[in-house]
Amino acid sequence: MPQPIISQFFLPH
Amino acid sequence: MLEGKFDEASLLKKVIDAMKDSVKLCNFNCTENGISVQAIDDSRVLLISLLIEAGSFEDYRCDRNIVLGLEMESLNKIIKNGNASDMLTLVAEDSPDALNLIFEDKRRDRIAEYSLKLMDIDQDFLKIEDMKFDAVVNMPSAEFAKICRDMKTLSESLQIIITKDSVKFNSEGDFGSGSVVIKSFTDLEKTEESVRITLEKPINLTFGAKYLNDIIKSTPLASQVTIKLCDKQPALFEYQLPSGYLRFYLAPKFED
Repeated sequence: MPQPIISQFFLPH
Repeated sequence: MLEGKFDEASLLKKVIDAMKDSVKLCNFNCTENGISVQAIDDSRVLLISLLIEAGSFEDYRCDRNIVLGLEMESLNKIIKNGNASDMLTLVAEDSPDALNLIFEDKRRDRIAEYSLKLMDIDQDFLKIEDMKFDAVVNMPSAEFAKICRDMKTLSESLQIIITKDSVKFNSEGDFGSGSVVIKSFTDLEKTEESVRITLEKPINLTFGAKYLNDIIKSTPLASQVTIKLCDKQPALFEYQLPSGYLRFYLAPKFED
């Protein structure tokens, strides 16, 4: 099962 | 200038112990409200958000915003030298090149003082909007830690399935499989033993067991952990501090 990275879910500040 | 005195070093000891295996370098942002940290682990799967509010300190003052770039392993080495029951004061100048840590024994006149060199850390800062969650579980942190440890012996992935009044932790490995089901439960005498499940939509998510086993290093911080979940969204694992929190956002695994 692929593991997405966390920053895909949040916007850069 | 920053001057923050903890009544006991144990709080910061536990916080650093909970973070040090996930993140190596962290900017500690000090403002008049307290100290906050946002850091992402090397594999970029886990995001840690720490807030130690001024109320967690016996005395706290920070006249100007200060960023302390700290190497967690070095900080941990120094922190471990102090006793858990010592008073701990953090001191930094307005444009510091070091953080001073002063441990004072309450019973004897023993003062230990350390200085930790600061680092210039270039870190992305992610904006975490108010997230909507479909399920919220409050449960004893020690129970959650045991489940994560037990399930990791079987597989590198842990599935969390939530239906009306139960949470199922499921692990499918090469040599076998296992599951633990916990149900809503109210202990009126020992409220910290209770399990509360608030559900809007059923949940079926899979997480890396390695990351969950890093998160549970926070167990000594709080008797309860709050787990917030939503489909195809990072889960939030929260440990409350006396005033503030240590939060972990963990990206779930899923097929596209």
